[in-house]
Amino acid sequence: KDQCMIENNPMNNIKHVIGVMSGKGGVGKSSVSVLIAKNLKSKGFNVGILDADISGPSIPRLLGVKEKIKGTKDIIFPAETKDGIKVVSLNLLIEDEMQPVIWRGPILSGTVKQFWTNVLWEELDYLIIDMPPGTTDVAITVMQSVPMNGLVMVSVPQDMVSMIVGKSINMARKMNINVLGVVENMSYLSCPECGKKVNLFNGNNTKQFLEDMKLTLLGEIPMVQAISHLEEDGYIKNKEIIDQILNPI
Amino acid sequence: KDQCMIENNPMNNIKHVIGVMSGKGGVGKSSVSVLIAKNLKSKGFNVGILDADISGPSIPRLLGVKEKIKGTKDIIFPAETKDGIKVVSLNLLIEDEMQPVIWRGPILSGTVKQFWTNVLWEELDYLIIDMPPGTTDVAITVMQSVPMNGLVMVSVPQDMVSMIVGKSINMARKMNINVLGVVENMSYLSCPECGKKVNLFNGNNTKQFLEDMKLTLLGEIPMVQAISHLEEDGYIKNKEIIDQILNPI
Ligand SMILES: Nc1ncnc2c1ncn2[C@@H]1O[C@H](COP(=O)(O)OP(=O)(O)O)[C@@H](O)[C@H]1O
Ligand SMILES: Nc1ncnc2c1ncn2[C@@H]1O[C@H](COP(=O)(O)OP(=O)(O)O)[C@@H](O)[C@H]1O
Ligand SMILES: [Zn+2]
Repeated sequence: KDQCMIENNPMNNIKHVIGVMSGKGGVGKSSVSVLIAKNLKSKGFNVGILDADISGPSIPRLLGVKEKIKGTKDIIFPAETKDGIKVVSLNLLIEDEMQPVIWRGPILSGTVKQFWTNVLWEELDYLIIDMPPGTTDVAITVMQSVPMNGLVMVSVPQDMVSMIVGKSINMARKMNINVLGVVENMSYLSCPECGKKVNLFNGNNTKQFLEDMKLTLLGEIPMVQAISHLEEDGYIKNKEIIDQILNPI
Repeated sequence: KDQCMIENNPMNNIKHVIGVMSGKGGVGKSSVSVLIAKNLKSKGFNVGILDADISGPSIPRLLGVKEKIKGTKDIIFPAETKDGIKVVSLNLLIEDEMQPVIWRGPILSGTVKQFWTNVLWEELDYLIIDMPPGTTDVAITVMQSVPMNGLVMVSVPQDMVSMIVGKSINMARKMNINVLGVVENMSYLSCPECGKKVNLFNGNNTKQFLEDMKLTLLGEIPMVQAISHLEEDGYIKNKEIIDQILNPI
């Protein structure tokens, strides 16, 4: 990597860093981050999640983590889920999760850097970074400062969304970050009444999009209601799909 | 408003400015912005849309606008849809829409300010501002610099999403911007096979959320495939719903 990578805290030993990104909001980056982390944890790996979406942090809710994070000026102690996944998110550092974080770029970037250098992650096999939407301050800072092994891109089958995900892929390539592939999320919904597979979005160009971007499809995740209860093991249903997604990782 | 409102270009006469915001990405801010603009236009008003999501601009695709915008150093001429809606979006100013805009906060904010002061909007009854996700640079700049009459908040029926939308509502209130109400989008899907109403998200706390935030529900928009073809009049189906949403505006 290049010269401005920030050294991690000498007390930490993080073996792999995987970012989950899309550029577009609401496609399932946080949900996929948590599915990946839970799957890796169930295989016996030490896992952490860094919620880099400072102004819209959703990781704590998806994991059912409520306890606030403690820290000194120099050290932040991560929270931990029941099954032992370490978590750092801005919502765990503020009193009331409904309070907005009205910060401009430099403070956002500074905070994300601290999540990398000041958090006592200790021994981790995998650190998953849930990226915010957009290709601005936080994305630039993470790509410049954190030695990522690769990025998983998340998209939904819709042309407008693919166009915006394409921007993030092109950004990653400009910044020399390896794109591991694309996860297509919310591909379809099976009607709970009659079982018909309903396509929520109108896109059918995913094959073409992957060819144009020279990327592979890591996997497809259907629309599953249980996904918003991941802390209650809503993820078990997707286990095979996530195993497949994690193959190249 | 307060002292730092930027004067608009003397050549423009914009009567009302309505922002569409959520804090959370992918809930349908751009789609709702376009539905509102098309509805107002069909009633004979002069309407413009300012796409303030600089790194993830989706308005041009939703409206089917492809022609690039021209401009000099001081004046930007907006594009126009077949039915006469004026549009300014970063994707109409760059050659290739898949190219990422890798900018930090100050440049993003500067660009959005120019969309307000340097664009020749001329006579408009309504300017709709499609806000980016988050409560950071662009949201701060727009709320500080543009005299908005009110903000429409867009949410989907899910607790995690309501929490993030709540942050935006609290931000608007801190910045003295009037919140007109909440549009609940993608409330349900009617199975095309058997007609059953399927709830996509697990939330059923919308009533409680509106009470807590002391806001009214402006309307509910179901999941409609045609919404992603708004330029082909996919919006006609939602006309009554949008009429209802626009009542307080
Ligand atoms: N496969 C899925 N099935 C059902 N709901 C999903 C799925 N993936 C995401 N969601 C829901 O969609 C919304 C957006 O997901 P989220 O992970 O917050 O996206 P992002 O991090 O990209 O903003 C959430 O309400 C989440 O519960
Ligand atoms: N009511 C709806 N029915 C079907 N699809 C919708 C609806 N509202 C939004 N969408 C789709 O959801 C995705 C996100 O919508 P978008 O307007 O881009 O949200 P945002 O501006 O909040 O990111 C798009 O693919 C859009 O076509
Ligand atoms: Zn059915």
